[in-house]
Amino acid sequence: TERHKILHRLLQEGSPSDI
Amino acid sequence: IHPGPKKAYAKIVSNLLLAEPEKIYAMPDPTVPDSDIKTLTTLCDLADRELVVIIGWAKHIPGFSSLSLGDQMSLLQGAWMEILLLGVVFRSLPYQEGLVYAEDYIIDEVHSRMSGLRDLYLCTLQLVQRYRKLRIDKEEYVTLKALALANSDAVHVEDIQSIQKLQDLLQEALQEYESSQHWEEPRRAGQLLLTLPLLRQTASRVVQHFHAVRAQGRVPMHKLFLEMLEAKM
Repeated sequence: TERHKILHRLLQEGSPSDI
Repeated sequence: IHPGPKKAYAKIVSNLLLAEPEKIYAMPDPTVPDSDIKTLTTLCDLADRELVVIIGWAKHIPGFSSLSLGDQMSLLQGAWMEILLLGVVFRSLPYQEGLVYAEDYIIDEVHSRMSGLRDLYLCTLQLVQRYRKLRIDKEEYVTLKALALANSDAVHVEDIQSIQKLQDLLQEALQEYESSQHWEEPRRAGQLLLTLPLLRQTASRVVQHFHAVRAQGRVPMHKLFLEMLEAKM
């Protein structure tokens, strides 16, 4: 999950993309 | 004739229709002159924003959120390009020339060739023609898209039984929809499922292409897009 932290976070929280 | 209770499949299909994301626009930067780099930058930016939407969409698929977080990630990492591609293909069905990446970003063969995307354009067009011939409707499109996700053949899966259950539920929904709405075509569900290998093959070619684009380092890519690309190494 460390390598895929944005996907992980979006699935958990639904926050916008970290650009 | 009485309608009877609403069937389970109809609820799944109508949920999937409701879960369909709003349109996303490509919004190419008008201050930047046209070039292959501009096209690729626009497409990578569009894909990054669509990925955010796809992750939100997946949560609305019945049963998806009950999977472990690890399995949700694995399915999305396996199928994201198939889902993106299916969207482009479905949007492109009414157009005779060009792929509709977004309503404001329709790329024809000439534009594709100038951007180094001609091969991908032609193989994606093959998918468009396949679905056009089948006259795929929106209900079938949303169900097939969910099936592509559930059927991503992800390598690292924790609970294969739950994923199998999700596949069965969606496949059943498709089959029952066909029996009810396209009863005159008894092989239609199978014909639709038989398009999935070409979808996977095409998605794989697109991913390979963007790996090469990334390696050249000339096109800026956002973090989520890079993350998903890396998951497909």
